[in-house]
Amino acid sequence: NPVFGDHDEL
Amino acid sequence: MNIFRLAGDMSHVFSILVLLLRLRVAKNAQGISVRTHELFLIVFLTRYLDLFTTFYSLYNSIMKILYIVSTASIIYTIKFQEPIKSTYDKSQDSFLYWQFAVAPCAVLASVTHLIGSGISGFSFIELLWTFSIYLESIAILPQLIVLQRYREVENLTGNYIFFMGAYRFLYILNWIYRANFEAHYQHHWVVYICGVLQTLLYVDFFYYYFKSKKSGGRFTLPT
Repeated sequence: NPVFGDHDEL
Repeated sequence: MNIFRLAGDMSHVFSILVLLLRLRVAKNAQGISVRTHELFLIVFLTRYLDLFTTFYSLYNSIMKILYIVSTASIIYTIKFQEPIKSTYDKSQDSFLYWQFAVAPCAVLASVTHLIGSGISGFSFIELLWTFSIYLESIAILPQLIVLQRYREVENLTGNYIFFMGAYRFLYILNWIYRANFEAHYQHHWVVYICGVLQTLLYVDFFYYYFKSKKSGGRFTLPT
């Protein structure tokens, strides 16, 4: 699970 | 996906296209910092490693590849393609990016990643992703420095930098929108802080950009 951010965002 | 996020992404793509067009039309690289684009290439290559691990959407994958390929193309055009290559003035584009950008961001990313995830949650891909967020926030600095040295800003160069700045500003609106309208939305403070810092770096530029657009005159920066 990403800790710092939404990896779907560019 | 919301309208701000889409507009931000499009603004980013548009800025890259404007720059590629500007290089080809003017056939010179005056006032353009290749170092900024080298930093952006490092940003994209370290952030988008998840292209190999996770599939989000076709849109997501296409945009990631587009950013990498188009940024590489900008660098290639300036560094290797004549006659543009010989117009690129290295001595004006001298920002020490390893010392002042890459190394500090790597240290900062390592510290925050370890604090956030601990030793057990350590992930190299996550670490590089965090690094890319930090690095992106200051990647425009070499370009702003080159601009300051040339002082007179060419029309398309001004537009390319404007859309580059608009992209991160629109992302801020996207986060505000998401926080208000998305259920289970999580705040991501590292991303917010870097996004705001990145946008703030453009404030001065925006001011003179709009001023010159309003007066219809030439775009020059003050000494």
